[in-house]
Amino acid sequence: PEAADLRALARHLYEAYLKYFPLTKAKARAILSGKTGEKVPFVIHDMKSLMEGEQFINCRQIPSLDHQQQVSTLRFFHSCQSRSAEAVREVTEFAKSIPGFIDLDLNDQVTLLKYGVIEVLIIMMSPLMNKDGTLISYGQIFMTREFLKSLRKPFCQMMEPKFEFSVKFNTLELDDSDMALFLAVIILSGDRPGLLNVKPIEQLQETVLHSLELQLKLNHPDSLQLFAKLLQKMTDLRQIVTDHVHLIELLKKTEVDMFLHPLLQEIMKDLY
Amino acid sequence: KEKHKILHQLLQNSTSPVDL
Repeated sequence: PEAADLRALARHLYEAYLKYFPLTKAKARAILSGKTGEKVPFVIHDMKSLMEGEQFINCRQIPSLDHQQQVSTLRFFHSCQSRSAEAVREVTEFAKSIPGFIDLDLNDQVTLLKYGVIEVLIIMMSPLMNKDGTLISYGQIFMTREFLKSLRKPFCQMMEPKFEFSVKFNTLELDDSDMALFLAVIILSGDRPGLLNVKPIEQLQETVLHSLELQLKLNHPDSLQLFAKLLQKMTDLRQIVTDHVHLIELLKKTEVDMFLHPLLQEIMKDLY
Repeated sequence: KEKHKILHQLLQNSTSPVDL
């Protein structure tokens, strides 16, 4: 494809990204570095601040449990799920904006989302994280990494691999326009299990890959091998998703009050 | 198709199709 077409594709995906994803990397980094006119996030660093901070957490789907400390961990886990389900909807809208995506076989669209969406969500989490913690609730709350590590097992094991990945991923210093293309590349993976018609998916991905390569050359002229480094991250991502799904399966078996959101159940069932 | 009912709905409807 012509360079002008590749640039137009990059612009289109960046616009869709800004339209569907409410918390951009630019905004998240501004909040994390304190360079923002907005409110400083509420910090959750222990059970007491978790209970205080719950008023800020988007919890539309949470059943009304009583406010006891012993259920706080599960209740927090439920509000995370609710936000994740909303994020899946955002990613779906973004996927539909990728030129050619909605023309693919509908079953293949489902497969691409089923396998791609957790990878996309993990990439989107990276800009919200630093080595000390993560923004949640649209940037209104900062939850410390130490607090997440202090939760009882297996909850304490859920976020640590994402922090390790994110801290490394953030050193690549992608911006939101780079991220938009990378997310589209992830979604358009032609090797997902059960795809019916791989060729058109690979063709779409190839065009987006060309656009990403050009984007990185123009946007990061001094960052050598950035394109190759980024593609290598896709391998790490698959392992993180596999481990995450296994952890959720463990939770389903061991937690009596465990409720898994129906959309997340659909995505994780028979995934890996 | 039944196995991925909500994903199908999300893909086929553009505005708030599912009560998440």
